[in-house]
Amino acid sequence: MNVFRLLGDMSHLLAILILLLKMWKTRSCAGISGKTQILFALVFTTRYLDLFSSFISIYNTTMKLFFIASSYFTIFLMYSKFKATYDSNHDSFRMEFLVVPVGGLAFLVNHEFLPLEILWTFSIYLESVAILPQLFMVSKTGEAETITSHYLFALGSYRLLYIFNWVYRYYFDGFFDLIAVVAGCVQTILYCDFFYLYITKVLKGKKLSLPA
Amino acid sequence: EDVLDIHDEL
Repeated sequence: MNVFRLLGDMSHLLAILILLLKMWKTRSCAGISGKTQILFALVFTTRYLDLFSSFISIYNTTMKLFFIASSYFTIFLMYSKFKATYDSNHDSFRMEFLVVPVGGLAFLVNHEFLPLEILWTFSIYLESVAILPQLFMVSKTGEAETITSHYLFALGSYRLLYIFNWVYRYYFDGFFDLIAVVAGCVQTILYCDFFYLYITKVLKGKKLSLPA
Repeated sequence: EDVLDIHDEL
C-alpha cells in the first residue's frame, strides 16, 4: 500500500458516499445515469469474485464488500425507491456497445486464460468505459448539479491517483500490470474534458454547463 | 511472463 493508492481508494469511497448522500438528501437521482451504476455493479461483481477465495487484508476485504454493497444499493435506489425521478430519456447510452466489445477483448487480451482472470480483465476494461453513459447523459442534458460534478471529480480522481500508485509501485516494488495501467489511462483520459470544466467552472462557484 | 497470481488492488 502507498499513499497514492490509499488516496485513490479514499477518493473512490468519497465519490460513492457523495452519490448516496445526493440521492438520500434530495430524494432524487435526477442527472444520474442508472446505466453507469449498473456497469459499476458489474465491474465490482466480476472483479471481486475472489473475495472469499483469497484474503489479502481486512482493509481489502471490507472495501470490496462496501463497493459491492453500495453499488447494488445505488441501483436499488435508482430503479426502485427513487424510480420516479430517474431520467431514463436522457440515460439512453446503449450498454451493450460497451459490454460486448469489452467482453471480447477480455478473452483475447489477458494475463492468463482462466475464468477468474478473464473476468478480472473484463472488469478492468469495463471500468475504463463504464462512465461513458454518465458523461453522455451530462452532455445530453447540457448541465449537471454541482453535487453530481463533485461526485464525478472524486470518481475521476480515484483512477488518476491509481496511475501515480502504479508509477510508485513500478519504481519501488518493480510491480507493473500493463492491462490495469492502459485501462486506467483510458479511463482517466475520458474525464479530461470534465476535469477542465470542473476546474474552470465549478471551482469558481459556477454551475457545470456544457457549451450547447 | 510472470503471471500476476493475485490482484491485490481494489
